[in-house]
Amino acid sequence: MLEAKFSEASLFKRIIDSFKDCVELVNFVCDEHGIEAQAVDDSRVLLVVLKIEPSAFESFRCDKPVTLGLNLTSLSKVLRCGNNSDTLTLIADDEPDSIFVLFEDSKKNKISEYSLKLMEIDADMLRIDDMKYDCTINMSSVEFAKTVRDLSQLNDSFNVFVKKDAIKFVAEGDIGSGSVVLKPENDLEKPDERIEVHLSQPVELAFSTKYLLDIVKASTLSNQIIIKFASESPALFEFKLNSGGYLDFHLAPKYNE
Amino acid sequence: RFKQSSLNRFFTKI
Repeated sequence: MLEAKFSEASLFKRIIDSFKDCVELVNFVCDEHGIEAQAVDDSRVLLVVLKIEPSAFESFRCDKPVTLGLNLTSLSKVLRCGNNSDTLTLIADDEPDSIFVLFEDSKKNKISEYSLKLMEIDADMLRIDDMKYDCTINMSSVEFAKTVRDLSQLNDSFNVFVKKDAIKFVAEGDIGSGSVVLKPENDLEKPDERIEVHLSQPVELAFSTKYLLDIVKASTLSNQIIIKFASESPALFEFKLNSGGYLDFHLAPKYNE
Repeated sequence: RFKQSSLNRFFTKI
């Protein structure tokens, strides 16, 4: 039996909203260590990995490992039925055909319950070995989202250059070009605006804005984003959940022919 | 100019 209760429905809603536009069918693997999901987008360019630790729940119980194959479009229809401040409980049997989603308001005057049919999803699991990265950036997720949205207006791809003392994003398109340079900063009074760069060697990479625009939808999950780059390897964009867990996006770069 | 690479080049299936 799985019984996983979020103290606020808004957390689970934000998690699902963060990746429902890039992948549709996802296996959620539940066991005593929490809920994990992995899915690759149809074009096999973006890999999403979700981990929700038991600490992120008000209460969490999973007696036997169970895999829940869910259509995220359908799941988000059900999630819209609850209010943000409601508690949200996911309930499933040991061998479930459906999952139950229970919303309860804080006054316990209203309880709503939805069931969602599960799907048999035949998806590849990919092994994500400990990748070697050339640089790690910690920065404001909101600032990163703005940079991506601004530059995406100019072209369908943009370049990233990382040096010890600056991160530079450049887009060149038919209407003109744009660049954004961000320098490391650590104002202790504004921890969310902190920008840190750790690198072993400078990096230059190109990415499709289409996928980055999806990735930055997760900036509601965390004030800071952790970005890891390596030459000609997939980049990692990580959003940590405050209460335990993370949402990782591995994005394959573009390369110069 | 730029060609999109696929994840298959980097990750192996389990």
